[in-house]
Amino acid sequence: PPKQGTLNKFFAGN
Amino acid sequence: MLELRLVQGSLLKKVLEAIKDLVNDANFDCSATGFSLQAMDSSHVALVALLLRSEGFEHYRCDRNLSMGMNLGNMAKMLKCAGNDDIITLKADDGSDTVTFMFESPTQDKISDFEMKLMDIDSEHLGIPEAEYHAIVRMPSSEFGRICKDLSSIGDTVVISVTKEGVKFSTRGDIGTANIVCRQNNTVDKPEEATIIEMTEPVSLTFALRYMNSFTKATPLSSIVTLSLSSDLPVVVEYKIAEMGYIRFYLAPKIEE
Repeated sequence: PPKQGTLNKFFAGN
Repeated sequence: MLELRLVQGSLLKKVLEAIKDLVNDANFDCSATGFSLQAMDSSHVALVALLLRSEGFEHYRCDRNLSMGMNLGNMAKMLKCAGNDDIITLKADDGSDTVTFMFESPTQDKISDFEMKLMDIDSEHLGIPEAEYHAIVRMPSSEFGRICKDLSSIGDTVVISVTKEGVKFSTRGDIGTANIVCRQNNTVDKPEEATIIEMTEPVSLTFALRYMNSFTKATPLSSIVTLSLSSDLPVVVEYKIAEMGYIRFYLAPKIEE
C-alpha cells in the first residue's frame, strides 16, 4: 500500500 | 494592546469548529495584515493556514505584532458560549498571559466576557512556496463533504484523479470499491453549484480520507471549496471566508514505495 508522506519535505522551516 | 471586534462572530465559532480536531495547540499571529494561524497536525501530515484580514473586522487594533498561544479545544469551548448572532471582541494587553473574548448580543442586552489562559507554544513557521498547480477543481463544498463521507464508509484512502472529463474520487476497501465522477458543469443557475475544472495536465494523487473528512468541517464557512493538485505536491483544500480571507488545508499525498 502507498505510504503516508509528511509535509516537512515540501515546506521549508524558517 | 490588541482589540479585534468581529460583528459576524459566528465566523470565528465556525473557524474553531473546523480546526480544533486537527490541531491541539497553535499560535494565533496578530499583525497589521490580520489575524492568522499556521499549524501542523501532530504527525506533520496536514497543515492549516488561516487568514482573517484586518479589513474584515469592524474594529482592528493591533499596536505591535503579537503571537498568542492557545489551546484550540479550550478556545472552542469558550466560543461555543457565544450566540450565533453575537458580536465577538478579542482583547489582550501587552505582556498579558490571558486573552479575553467578549460576546455582545445583537440587541446589547447581554454582554459576557470569558478570559482564557494563553500558553507558550514552540512552533515552527513553515515557508509555503508558491506552486503552479496542474489542476484546480472548484466545486460545491457540500458535495465535496458528501463524497468524502460516503467514500470513508468504504475505504481509508481516496484517489483524486483530474482529467479533461472531470474529477474522479475513488476508494477501495474490504467490502469493495467506489468511484464518483463529477463532470464540469458551469451552466448551472447558481455559481455556487458549479463544478469548474482548470487543468494543464492530468493528475492523480492518493490521500488519507481521515484528513479530508476533518477538512470538510470547514464546510459551513463557504459554499465553495477549491482543490489545487499537482503531482508530488500536497493538495490544497481551500474554503474562502467571505470578505475576510480563507482557511487552507494542506495534505501530503500517500506515495508508492
